[in-house]
Amino acid sequence: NYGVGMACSYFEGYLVHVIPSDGAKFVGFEENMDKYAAKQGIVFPVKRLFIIISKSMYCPPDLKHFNKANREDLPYLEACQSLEEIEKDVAGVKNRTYRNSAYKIYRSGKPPVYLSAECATPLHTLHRVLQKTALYEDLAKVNVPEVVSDFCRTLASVIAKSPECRDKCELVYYDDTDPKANLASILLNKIRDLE
Amino acid sequence: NYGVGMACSYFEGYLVHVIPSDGAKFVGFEENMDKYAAKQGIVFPVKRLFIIISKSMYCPPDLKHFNKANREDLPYLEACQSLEEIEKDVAGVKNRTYRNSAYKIYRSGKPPVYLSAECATPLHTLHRVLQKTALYEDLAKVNVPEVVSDFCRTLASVIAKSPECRDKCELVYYDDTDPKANLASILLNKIRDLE
Ligand SMILES: Nc1nc(=O)c2ncn([C@@H]3O[C@@H]4COP(=O)(O)O[C@H]5[C@@H](O)[C@H](n6cnc7c(N)ncnc76)O[C@@H]5COP(=O)(O)O[C@@H]3[C@@H]4O)c2[nH]1
Repeated sequence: NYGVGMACSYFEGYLVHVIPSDGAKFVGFEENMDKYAAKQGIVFPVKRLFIIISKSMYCPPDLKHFNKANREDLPYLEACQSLEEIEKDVAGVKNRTYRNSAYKIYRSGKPPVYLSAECATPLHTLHRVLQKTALYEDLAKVNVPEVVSDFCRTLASVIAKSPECRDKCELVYYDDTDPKANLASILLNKIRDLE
Repeated sequence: NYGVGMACSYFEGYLVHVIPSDGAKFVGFEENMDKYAAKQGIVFPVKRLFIIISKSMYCPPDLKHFNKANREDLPYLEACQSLEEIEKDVAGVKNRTYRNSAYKIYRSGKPPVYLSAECATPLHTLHRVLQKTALYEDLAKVNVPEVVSDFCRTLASVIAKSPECRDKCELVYYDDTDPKANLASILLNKIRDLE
C-alpha cells in the first residue's frame, strides 16, 4: 500500500536520522536547535520540526512561496541560515548529508518568530510523479486522496509510537487551495498552542 | 503497490536530480564525472552510476563491507573522495544536498579501476523498516520478494523510458548471500562489457 510505505520510509529513511541523537557525532535535533540559537543569538519558542502537509501536495522549493502576495499586513515566512547538517555513510553513499532549515516569521509590530520547518518531501515527489503519467504509467490510476490520507495517518501513528520523535515533530495541515489560509499565521497559532 | 511506488519515487525524487543537467547550475552526471576525473588525474572507463541491488537488501554504509575478508587475491573496493555535490532548494528544505560516491577497485598486478557506485537506497530503508515490525505494523505482512521484484522491474523500465537517464544508470544485481560472489569482481566484469 503506497501511502503506508511512503510514511514508513520517510520516518525510517529520514526522521530517524535527523531527530534522535546517534550517541556519537550527532547531538540530536533539539540540541542542534540549541546550538544554532546560541550561535545566531536568537530564540526558538518551540523546538520541534514542523512538517507541512499541503492539500494540493504542491511543495515549493522555499516556504516563502506560500506567503500571500501584496498582503504586508499578514505574517510571512523568510528562510534563514540552515541548522548544522548531519553527515553519515548510508547504503554506499559516503558522507550523505541531511539538513534542516530554519525560517523566521515576520509579523507587523512584533518581533519575528523563529522555527524549523519544511514540507513532507514524499508528497512533493508523489506530486511530481503524478504529473508524468506517461513515464510512471503504473501509478496513473492510484487513488490520490487515499494515498495521502494513508500517508498522514501512518506517519502520525509512527511518530506517536516513537519515544525519541513524538514530542519533536509536528504535522501541520495547510490548505494551500484556500486563498484565505496563510501558512505563516497557521504556524504562529501552532507555536502559541505549543509554547 | 509498494514496490512500484518505491521505484517511481527513487527515480523522480533522486535520479532526476543527480543524472540530467538542470540547464543551470548542475552540469549533469557525466560531465560531473569528467570534472572529477580531470581534477583528480584519474580515468573512469564507464561514466554511469552503478546502482547495486543486493539479494538480502542489506546495504552497508560503505561498499568496502562487501569485500571478502582474507582474500587478498580477489579485487576489492575502496571509497575515494566523492563527486561534486548538487545543492538545491527542495520542498522547503534550503540547500538540500545530493552527492554521489566514487570508488576504486584494486586488483592484484593491474592498475585500479574507478567508478561511481552506491546501493539502491529505497531497499536499504525497506530493510530497516522490516526489522522494526512493532513500529511499522502495517508493513509486517508485506510480501518481500514481490516488493523487490516490482521495484527492480519498474526501476529498469522507467530508466529505459527516460532518454536522459537510460545510458547513464546501470542496475547491478549482487547475491550477497553467496560466499563465492565478490561484488568488486562483478563490477569489473560489468565495466569490461560496457567499455
Ligand atoms: N542515495 C540517495 N541519496 C540521496 O541524497 C537521496 N535523496 C533521496 N533518495 C532516495 O530517493 C527516493 C525519493 O526521495 P524523497 O526525497 O522523495 O523521499 C525521501 C525524503 O522524503 C526523505 N529524505 C531523505 N533524505 C532527505 C533529506 N536530506 N532532506 C529531506 N528529506 C529527506 O526521506 C525519504 C526516503 O529517503 P531514502 O530512503 O533515503 O531514499 C530516497 C527515496 O527512496 C536518495 N538516495
